[in-house]
Order: sequence, then structure tokens, then C-alpha cells
Amino acid sequence: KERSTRSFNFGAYHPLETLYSWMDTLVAEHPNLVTKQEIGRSYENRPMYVLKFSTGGNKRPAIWIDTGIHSREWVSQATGVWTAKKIATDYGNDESLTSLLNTMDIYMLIVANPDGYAYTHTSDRMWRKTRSKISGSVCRGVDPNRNWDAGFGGPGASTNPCSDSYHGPSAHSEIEVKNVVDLIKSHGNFKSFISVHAYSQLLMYPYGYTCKSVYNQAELDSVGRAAAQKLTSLYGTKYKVGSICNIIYQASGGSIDWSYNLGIRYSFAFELRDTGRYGFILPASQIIPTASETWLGLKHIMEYVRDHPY
Amino acid sequence: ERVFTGDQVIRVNVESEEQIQLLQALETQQEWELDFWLHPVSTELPVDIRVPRGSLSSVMEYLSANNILYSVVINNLQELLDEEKAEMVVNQM
Repeated sequence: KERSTRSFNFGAYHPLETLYSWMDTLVAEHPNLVTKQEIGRSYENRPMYVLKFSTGGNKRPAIWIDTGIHSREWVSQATGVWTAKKIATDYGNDESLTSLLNTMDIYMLIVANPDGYAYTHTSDRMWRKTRSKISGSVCRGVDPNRNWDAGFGGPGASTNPCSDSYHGPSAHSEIEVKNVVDLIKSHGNFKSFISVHAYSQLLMYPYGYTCKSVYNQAELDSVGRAAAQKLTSLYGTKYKVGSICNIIYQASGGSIDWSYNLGIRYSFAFELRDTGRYGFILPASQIIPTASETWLGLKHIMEYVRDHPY
Repeated sequence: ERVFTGDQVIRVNVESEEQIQLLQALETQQEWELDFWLHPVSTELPVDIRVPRGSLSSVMEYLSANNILYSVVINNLQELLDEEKAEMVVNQM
């Protein structure tokens, strides 16, 4: 077992059990900053753990980051692990991050789809969805990023349970989604919601379910462009910035549309790199470079949120 | 465990709206079991498709018949997955 996060190999992919035990080690090493909270169970009864980074207070303004909602996008979960360690070790050393954590909390859900992630290790590396049974169908699973109550069931999601973008029988039908919805709603003071996916090097903001501009479109666009520039500055990885609908396609039921409509203004989605060669099978050697460049973009967004309370 | 021996991932840099529609028509047909890693949405973004071995010749025929140029980015997906798994085993040890 990995005895300490120092010896943990961040440049490798790990099974779910290893990630979960690593979380315990991180908490043990940073007891005054990091706690692990179970926010509920998955369809197949796996725990869903959020790492909370907090220096005190009660329901402080908070930032949400999730990775791995689409299970096959392994570089996303791996980036989440590296980022969690980065936040823990930079607190107290990096002035900007320290000032952020002295006034805000950060919540990280590193494995947003644990059943799907486990299934990619045991049965089908290309699996993307949850593993819920769909009544009346032999096919399983719902696309957890089409299941949110935001334009649910609209264009860009499939009604076919066998499709990879099946939206599910109803909004929040997937317990993995509902666990997050319940946490965000009960907390009530999130100011930013960032969902990390892979791949194709995009930094997007709402909406996906309509190509209508959001009220804060100009602000989100300029924050997104500045964050993408910071990201690109490390290795030159080029990102496109725009609303989901305009930059990719109309996709209803997405998480950041839901969070924005809930009032969480600074809602963004990252599609991480593949540098045009490997797609979902990004070599482990690219995990740390991907996570390092992504951190610059993430950090810019978080600093902006800290400096623009609302 | 599902294997992907002989499956290829091809990349199409679409050149026109018409090509996007031709590729979107591919998305809707089930028979070839295509797995779109990146969807045909605009000439700005590439389209990546995992093509099961059994459908390779039909898909290549369709693309050639419609003058759609493509490149093979992953020649045999299972090879890459085997490497990934081997690396994980070494790391676990």
C-alpha cells in the first residue's frame, strides 16, 4: 500500500481502491486542512468521497471541482489526485492559494462516477456512463452529464438507453448526480462549480442546452480566456474557449448548466488535453504535465472567484 | 473483460458542413457499432471515431466513397490498453 503521499506515483493510473486509500493518507498528512466526507453511495453501493479543504468557519463561500464523471476519461481523475495534493502542499507556501483558503473552502470530488471507473478496470475500458439498470432495456447506464435538471431531455442527449449519451429516465435519476445536487443545495454557498473532463482541450461555460448567451457571458468568457492563456503558458497546449453550445454542440442536462441556473455564477467545464494522438488512452507519462498546466487555469479561475465575491 | 483487438481510432479533420452531415449520419447508424470519441460538430474540431475491427472495411469504404480524408491515430487499440495495464501492474508492485 502507498504509505505516504510523497511516495505515491502521481504519474500513473490507479484503481479505485488505491485512490480511496490515498485520500486517507492525504487527510492524515494535512489534518488541519483536509477532511474526507462521504456524500452518499453509488448505484452499486460504492462510497462517494469529497475532499474538503477548509481552514475553518461555517459554510464559507466555496468552490466545487469534480473529475471523472465520465469514467473512461482517466486523465481527469488522475488530474484530480494531483490537484488535491497540490492544494494541500501549496497551502501555507503559496501566498495566493493561502489567502484563498483563509476565506473560502474547496470541495473536490475526484471520482464522480465510481461504478463506471471500477468497470473500466474490470470489464470495459471504454465505459463512460453510470452502471444503473434501466427498466425495459438490456443496456445499462446513464450519461451522468446529461442527467442534470437543466434542459433535461432536450437536444444533444439520447432517449436510447443503449446510447453513450442516454439522459436517463428523469432528471437526477442517477444517485451519483443526486448526491452532488443534495450536497450543493444543502450547503447553499458555492460560488464556483468546475467540472473536469477529457479530452479535446476546451474551456467552456454555460449553456449547453441552448445557444442563448448566459447573463454573465462576457465575464465568463474573459475569465475563461485568461485562464486558458495561463494554461497554455506552461507547455503551449492550445485551448478553445466558449459556451458549450457554441463551441461543441447542444448538450442538454449538463452539470454546469444546472449549477449556473442554481446561481453559481462561475461555472466552467474543462476538456483536458490529448495532444491529438491518444484520446482517452493518454499515456500515464502525460498525467503530470496535463495536471500541471491545468492547475494554472484552475488557479486563475479560483483567484478570480476569491476576488469577485457576489 | 472486453477486448478491442484490431479496433482502430481514426481522426477526420472535416472540411465542410456536408462532411459533418455525412459523419452525423454515421453516428445514428447502429450496425457498425461506432464509438465517437469526438463528435462531428464543426469544421473547427476534429472527429475521432473508434471503429471496431469488424466494421473497418465498411467504414473506410463509406469515407472513401464520400471523399472524406482520415488518419489512423490508434492502429490497434488493444495494444495501447495492454501497455496501460502492464504499466499499472508495475506501478502497483
